Amino acid sequence: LQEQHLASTMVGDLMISSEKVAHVQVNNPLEHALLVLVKSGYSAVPVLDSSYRLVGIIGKTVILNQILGLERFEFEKLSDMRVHEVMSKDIPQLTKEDTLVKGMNTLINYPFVCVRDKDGYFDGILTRRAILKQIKKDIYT
Amino acid sequence: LQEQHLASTMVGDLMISSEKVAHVQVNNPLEHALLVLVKSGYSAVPVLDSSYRLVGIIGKTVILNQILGLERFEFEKLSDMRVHEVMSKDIPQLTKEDTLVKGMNTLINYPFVCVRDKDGYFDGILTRRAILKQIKKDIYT
Ligand SMILES: Nc1ncnc2c1ncn2[C@@H]1O[C@@H]2COP(=O)(O)O[C@H]3[C@@H](O)[C@H](n4cnc5c(N)ncnc54)O[C@@H]3COP(=O)(O)O[C@H]2[C@H]1O
Ligand SMILES: Nc1ncnc2c1ncn2[C@@H]1O[C@@H]2COP(=O)(O)O[C@H]3[C@@H](O)[C@H](n4cnc5c(N)ncnc54)O[C@@H]3COP(=O)(O)O[C@H]2[C@H]1O
Repeated sequence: LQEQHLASTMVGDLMISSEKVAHVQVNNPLEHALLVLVKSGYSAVPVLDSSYRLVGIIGKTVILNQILGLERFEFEKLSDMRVHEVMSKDIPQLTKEDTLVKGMNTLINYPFVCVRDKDGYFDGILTRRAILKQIKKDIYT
Repeated sequence: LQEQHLASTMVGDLMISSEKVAHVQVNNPLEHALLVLVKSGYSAVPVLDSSYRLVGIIGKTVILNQILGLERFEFEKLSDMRVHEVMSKDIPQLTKEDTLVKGMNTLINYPFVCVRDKDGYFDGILTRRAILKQIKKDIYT
């Protein structure tokens, strides 16, 4: 029953739509990216190019790893480096038409998955929170 | 069927046991805590006292928020402040005997939940990844 229901619901029905998703631009300096992450409170967000195509994701861990020197965090490096130099490009991606079964399989290993159309334009993100809420709804109906 | 199965499985069966959980001590300076978080790669970890009792959790966001000055990140503050000054103490907690139904309800809003015994000693953590893997197993059996 659960699988049927997940297989009949699309990623597009549950995802957080692009306009509500915090993101950074591929050419931003790391200092700006870290500011966006700290102010939004998110540990990682999508990276888009100037045409709003999805190019990767970036998180606090990889930024802080870049500036972890031998003796201290070398925070001055943050203004020298750009998002595209450290972002993860090899990321799982879904389309709005994919089913939640595929979504759930990906969310086992990733806290969120980016959704984009066939031309690569960013549509939104599917999160673990959204799928857990859906599973709970299914259980109690 | 799903609810029955989640209701008959205990948190203790799925949790990551304490010895495998990265953590920091309540009196550590923030610089040490941030180092543990960056090196382990985790965005947040439990905080324990010297008797290994659970006292809270701490994450990169709250540490970086502390040092976010008007013009730049004031990284020198990291050696002045301690974990107990910024950690979250008001956190959901489970016991090993709680069922996964209670676990799942909590994981809707938290990426992980700390597990401790009746005397407050830290037993482990229940993660979203663990429950999503279990739900997937249930669906395909
Ligand atoms: N401002 C807030 N208000 C209420 N709860 C909050 C919150 N920020 C974080 N949380 C809670 O913490 C979880 C982990 O957030 P994190 O930032 O590590 O990991 C997040 C973040 O990397 C990304 N994400 C979620 N919403 C986003 C958004 N609107 N824009 C950009 N990235 C987002 O997806 C990951 C998983 O999100 P998910 O919702 O499953 O899980 C979230 C949510 O349950
Ligand atoms: N070294 C690694 N190897 C493989 N995958 C990794 C990984 N580090 C992170 N991940 C993946 O990223 C997710 C989010 O990790 P995060 O550190 O934000 O959030 C983590 C972290 O705050 C905490 N956590 C998980 N395992 C931990 C451990 N052994 N010690 C301390 N905290 C842990 O529980 C949260 C949720 O963990 P969950 O496993 O559900 O979800 C993890 C996992 O799917």
